[in-house]
Amino acid sequence: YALQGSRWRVKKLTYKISKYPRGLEKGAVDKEVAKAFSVWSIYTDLTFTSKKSGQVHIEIRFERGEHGDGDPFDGPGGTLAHAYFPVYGGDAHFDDSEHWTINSFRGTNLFQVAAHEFGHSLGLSHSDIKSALMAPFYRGYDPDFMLDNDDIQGIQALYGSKIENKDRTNIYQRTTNIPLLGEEDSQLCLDSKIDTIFNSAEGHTYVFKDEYYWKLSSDGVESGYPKLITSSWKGLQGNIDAAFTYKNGKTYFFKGSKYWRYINKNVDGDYPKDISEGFTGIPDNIDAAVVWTGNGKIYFYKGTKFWRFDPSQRPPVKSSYPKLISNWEGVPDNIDASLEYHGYTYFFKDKAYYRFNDKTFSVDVANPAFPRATGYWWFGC
Amino acid sequence: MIVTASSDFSAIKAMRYLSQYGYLPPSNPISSGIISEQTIHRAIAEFQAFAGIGVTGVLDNETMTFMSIPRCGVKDVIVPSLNSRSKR
Repeated sequence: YALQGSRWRVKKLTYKISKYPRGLEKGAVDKEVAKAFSVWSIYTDLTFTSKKSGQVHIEIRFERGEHGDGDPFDGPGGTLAHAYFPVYGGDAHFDDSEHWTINSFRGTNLFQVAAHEFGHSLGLSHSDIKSALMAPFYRGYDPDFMLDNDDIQGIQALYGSKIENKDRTNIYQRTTNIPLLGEEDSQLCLDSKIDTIFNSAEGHTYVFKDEYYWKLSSDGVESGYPKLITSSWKGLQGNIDAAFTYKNGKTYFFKGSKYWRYINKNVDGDYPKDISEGFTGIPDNIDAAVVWTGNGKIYFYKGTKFWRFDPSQRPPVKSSYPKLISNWEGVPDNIDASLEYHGYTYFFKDKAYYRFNDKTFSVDVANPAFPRATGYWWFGC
Repeated sequence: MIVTASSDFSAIKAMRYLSQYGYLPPSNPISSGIISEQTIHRAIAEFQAFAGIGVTGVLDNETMTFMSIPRCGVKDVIVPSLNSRSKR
């Protein structure tokens, strides 16, 4: 399957048939369109509600030739229909020159084509799997139509599965008053203050907040998140203070007076251990930690101070530490998280972040200026 | 353009098809005729791979048959968004 790159941030979607086909009875079209939407709602928490008037998410029209969107239909055969991805509005247009039919081997099956188009309306691109509904070619009426596994994986990559979402609902209802994810904007967009952010040995960037984690993409958050931290890093806890991956490829997590060590997502021995045991000279309850690849040393931050830790030295923290964070121009005290990313060191505090320039030892002067909104620039909100 | 089989589906129609569904840049009346043969071969091969047919880079019978199947009008190949916020 292929994802276009956009999706709806709400799960309760509405639609309206603004213009019906000439050759079919309206009630029958309503039924087929509802059935086509249900193809996608069976496997997700998405719901589709028909409206007769007013604003809707997905508008459906049967049109001939040029119909106002600059992409004219071409008469019988050729292009049957087209639809717009969520970022472009999600509307679906069907060529009314086609001979649309219902439950018939003659003509073009409305239900199958509509189900395909609604896949685009939800964010799926064309699949190169021949048996997939999202393959671009019409393959004739199939009385035993079933969604292909490729389509199911695609839609669930965008909106999650019914079971996953049910689990998540229960967790939220049990432990917090946080609004349900997917109902409105992601939790990261509602409150972009984070606990920690780090790069894994495989090169992925993860964000931790409360009990959950997200994997970042190049321009936001990957679909299918958040996930429970404990579902991936067995034995770890939520509300992590800091994390980093050292040059040995091992990832360290810090919380209170304890730390954990993992190789990828597998715990690397008997953890948690005391910070005082494994990181002599570093205080408990740190704010953030980061490895600066410029010198390979680990920097720990707490309140107004930072410590430089060099595992190869005895003692690993020199007596000249801690030093004041204010020595680094523009970096605030009491940071939440720190990360090295694409050659820069980033500091996160509340809902904003700062890009630190290692060459000038100051926060970068840029347009737009730092601090910038973490939600917009990091999470694609 | 190399055409190995005779068909009603002409090479020009094939070019239009490849352009319409994202395998070739949109046709531009001013710059028409300057697409290289290599680009066309690559576009045909890309379409063949997507359609799951033999990848020859040549407009053969099987390829033309696939191009004549009724289909969805959404492009198979989508240019990535220019709005990517990769510069954090």
